[in-house]
Amino acid sequence: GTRIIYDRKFLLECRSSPLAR
Amino acid sequence: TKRKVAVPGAGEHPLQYNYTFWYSRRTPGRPTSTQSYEQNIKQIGSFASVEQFWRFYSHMIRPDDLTGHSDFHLFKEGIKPMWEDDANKSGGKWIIRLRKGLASRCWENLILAILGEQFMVGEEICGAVVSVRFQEDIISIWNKTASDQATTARIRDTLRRVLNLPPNTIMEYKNTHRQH
Repeated sequence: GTRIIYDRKFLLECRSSPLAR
Repeated sequence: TKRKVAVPGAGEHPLQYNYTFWYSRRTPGRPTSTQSYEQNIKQIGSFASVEQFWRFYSHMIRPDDLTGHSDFHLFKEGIKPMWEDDANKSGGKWIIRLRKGLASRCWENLILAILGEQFMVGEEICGAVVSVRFQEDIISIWNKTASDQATTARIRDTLRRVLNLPPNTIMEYKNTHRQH
């Protein structure tokens, strides 16, 4: 099946999303 | 008691697997039997998305700021961070000893690589631990099948890449049966 892959840069960008607070 | 399984919220980025953060701290002078280990380990919480992960992680103390004999554990939801769990019974772990001051950065890089599925070893990863000690800190990553050398080699090579370790860093593989 498909794997959900994220690189470090993308994960760090998500940190500043309002949903991450 | 059955715990509620974490689910991604609307607009959030789902992870391949759900994970649970745990914390443990050794009480000085107590025996480290399985029972007391299980009593000392506390669940912080489970998450299913990138955003839920950051909500926990941003409020957690960084390993470099912990004092005493403490550990953070990140395991797939449903796997207890102990050898007795079925997922870990035939498994093993890569261990990396770090001089003081490196644990926070290495721990963050390690968990981001796990959550982002950078290891490419199918279902093999069980979880990871950062152990804060007096002289040095230890980072470890646990996998299901200690006898699978292709998997353990791939985990080692990915660790070297994502942790950006100095070339002389010693990495040691320990397997469940040898240890217990």
